[in-house]
Amino acid sequence: YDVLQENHKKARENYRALMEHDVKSVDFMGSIGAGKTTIVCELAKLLSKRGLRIGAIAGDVTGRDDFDRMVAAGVTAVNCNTGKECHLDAVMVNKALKELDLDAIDVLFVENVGNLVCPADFPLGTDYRAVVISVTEGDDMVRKHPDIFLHSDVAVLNKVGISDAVGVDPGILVKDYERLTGGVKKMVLCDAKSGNGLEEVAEALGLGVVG
Amino acid sequence: YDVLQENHKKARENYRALMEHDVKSVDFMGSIGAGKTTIVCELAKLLSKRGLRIGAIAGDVTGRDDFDRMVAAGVTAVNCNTGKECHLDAVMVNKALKELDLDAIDVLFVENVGNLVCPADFPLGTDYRAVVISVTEGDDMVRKHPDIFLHSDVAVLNKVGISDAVGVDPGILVKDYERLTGGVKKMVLCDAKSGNGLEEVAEALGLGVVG
Ligand SMILES: Nc1nc2c(ncn2[C@@H]2O[C@H](COP(=O)(O)OP(=O)(O)OP(=O)(O)O)[C@@H](O)[C@H]2O)c(=O)[nH]1
Ligand SMILES: Nc1nc2c(ncn2[C@@H]2O[C@H](COP(=O)(O)OP(=O)(O)OP(=O)(O)O)[C@@H](O)[C@H]2O)c(=O)[nH]1
Ligand SMILES: [Mg+2]
Ligand SMILES: [Mg+2]
Ligand SMILES: [Zn+2]
Ligand SMILES: [Zn+2]
Repeated sequence: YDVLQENHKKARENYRALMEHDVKSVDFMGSIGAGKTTIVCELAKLLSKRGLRIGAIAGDVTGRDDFDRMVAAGVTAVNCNTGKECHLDAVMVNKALKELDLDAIDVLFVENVGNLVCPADFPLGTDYRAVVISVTEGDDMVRKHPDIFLHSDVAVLNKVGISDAVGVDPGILVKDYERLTGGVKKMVLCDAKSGNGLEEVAEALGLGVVG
Repeated sequence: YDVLQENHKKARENYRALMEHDVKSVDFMGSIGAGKTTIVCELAKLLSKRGLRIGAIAGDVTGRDDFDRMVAAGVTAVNCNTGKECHLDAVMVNKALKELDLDAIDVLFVENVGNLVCPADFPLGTDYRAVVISVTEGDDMVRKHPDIFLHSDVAVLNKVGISDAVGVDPGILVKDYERLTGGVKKMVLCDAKSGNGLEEVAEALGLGVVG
């Protein structure tokens, strides 16, 4: 039983199911406490004002903290506890998708377990893969975890409103990311709690006003 | 080849080697960017003023960022890159110990990879296991990761100096930890960057002035 092969098989199944139902999807990976749930909830509120119907899969080791926050934000959510696994995989997402009516949503957000290592090796079958980090983890996050940034489409730096309080220069992370991606990709800056930069995050994920 | 069994075997070897050389040791687990390296460096400076000789193993996926910071703090450090693994294990530590002269140090700090899931299952053979989280990750860290807090001796809540800036009440985490450990253990609060609470961290790890 090759775990990665099985994962790829299920990821293709997930991708096909989402495509057939015309559902746009994003896998939000990132560090622990970087603001993934806050971004999912705030994006959901922004996009549902435009008439988009938002679904989500809340990946967590245990409990329903994130799931409850999503439901409170009006999202059609499914809770997915990973137990001993420190990452979601496509098999778990395949099961969770069966609990969602894909004809009733336009966008699916998947929140992965906070971890900047293994999620890189487990694509889930979503259109986009995003990595969320925040200024509070320090300015070395890109240098220390090149793999996950190279295996994703969009990088988001959150909580930029408190960069001074934590003494971190967002410019260092932006430059590291630009260098890692050969000057091709720009890190998106936001402060999801206050809503600053949220529109840029939506645009980077193909969910902007014209998207 | 049972990974956990092999880990336990090597952990016992590590424990014996450290005991024979009278070296006190701590495995610092915790979330990404919580302040593990800052705590290791600041504790090392505090303890070396008391004549203790400090060694360390810097566990990271890749690079030498943390290793360089430890060396700059006067620590006799060994760098240990884990590659695809999102946690250190006792086999890697066993190899790293061979690069250290255990007769030349009194205390060994091991900094694990930032991750609140798998390190719980991979004891390294140190005397103490500590989990470091920070207020900037939110107030739900204990609720969401009970396992690692139950598989460790000391819990440290760092960056408490900026709790107001991030709008997090440290009291919630302290209560969650007390409840999880049946009222037996107290979470240690500190702000390693400013040095507040560092003495309490040392004491909780058996490295206090009378320790
Ligand atoms: N100042 C500030 N705080 C934020 C921002 N976004 C999130 N937070 C706070 O950061 C903490 C963690 O946010 P979450 O949204 O739970 O982060 P997460 O990445 O989903 O966390 P896990 O799922 O536990 O890995 C909470 O206390 C949030 O209020 C932001 O843009 N600015
Ligand atoms: N305000 C404040 N910032 C802190 C404190 N401790 C660490 N930091 C900052 O938090 C960021 C991360 O600190 P590190 O010591 O690198 O954290 P770490 O846990 O070793 O990070 P990784 O090894 O990458 O998982 C850096 O910008 C530090 O300056 C603290 O007590 N207060
Ligand atoms: Mg979350
Ligand atoms: Mg570190
Ligand atoms: Zn994992
Ligand atoms: Zn792991």
